[in-house]
Amino acid sequence: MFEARLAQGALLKKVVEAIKDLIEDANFDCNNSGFSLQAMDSSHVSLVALSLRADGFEHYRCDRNISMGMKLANLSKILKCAGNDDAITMKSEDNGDTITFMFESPNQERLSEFDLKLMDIDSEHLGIPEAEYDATVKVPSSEFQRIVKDLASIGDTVEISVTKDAVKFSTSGDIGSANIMCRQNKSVDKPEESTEIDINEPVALTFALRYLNSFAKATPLSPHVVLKLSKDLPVVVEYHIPDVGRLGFYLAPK
Amino acid sequence: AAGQKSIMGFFTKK
Repeated sequence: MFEARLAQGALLKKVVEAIKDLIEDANFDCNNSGFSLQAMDSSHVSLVALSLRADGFEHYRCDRNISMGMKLANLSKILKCAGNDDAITMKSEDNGDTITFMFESPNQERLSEFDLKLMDIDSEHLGIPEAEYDATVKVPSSEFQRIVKDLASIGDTVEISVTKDAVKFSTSGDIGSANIMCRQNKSVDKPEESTEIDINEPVALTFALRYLNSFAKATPLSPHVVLKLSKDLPVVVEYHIPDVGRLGFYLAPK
Repeated sequence: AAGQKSIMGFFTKK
């Protein structure tokens, strides 16, 4: 039996909203250590990896490892019925063909239950090696969202180049070109506005803006986003979910 | 899209 209660149910709503346009369906894997998902978009250009640690849940029980296949659009429909302040409990029997979502309002006056049919999904799991990156950049997530949105109105791809004190985002298209530079700024007064660069080697890589804009839908999950870059390797766009886990996106370079 | 690599070439299949 699997049972997990998340006091901040809004987190689960935000996670699903962040990935539902990128991934059609996916297996949610549950074991003793937590709740996770790994899936590629339909063109196999990007990979999503979600992990929510067991200790991030108020209550977590998983007797056997289970894999629950869900269509993200359907999961989203159900989670939209949960209030933003509701606690969400997920429940499934070991060989069950449904998962139950229970929503509880803060004062427990309203309790609702929704059952979602599970489906069999063939998915390939990829092993992601632990890597040392040439550059790691931490920027406010809202800033990153704005940059990739603004640049997408000019071009289709962005070159991200990192030097020791700045990260530059550049694009060009039919109407012209643009570049946005963010300087390192370790703001102690407003840590949520800080930009931090940790560099071993200057690096410049080009990526499709369409995917970065899709990843930026995870902005409500975290005040910062971490970009990890190495020459000729996929970029990692990582949102740390405070006290619970992480949502990471991997995008192959152009 | 032209020049777009697949993510599968970078990670090993489990």
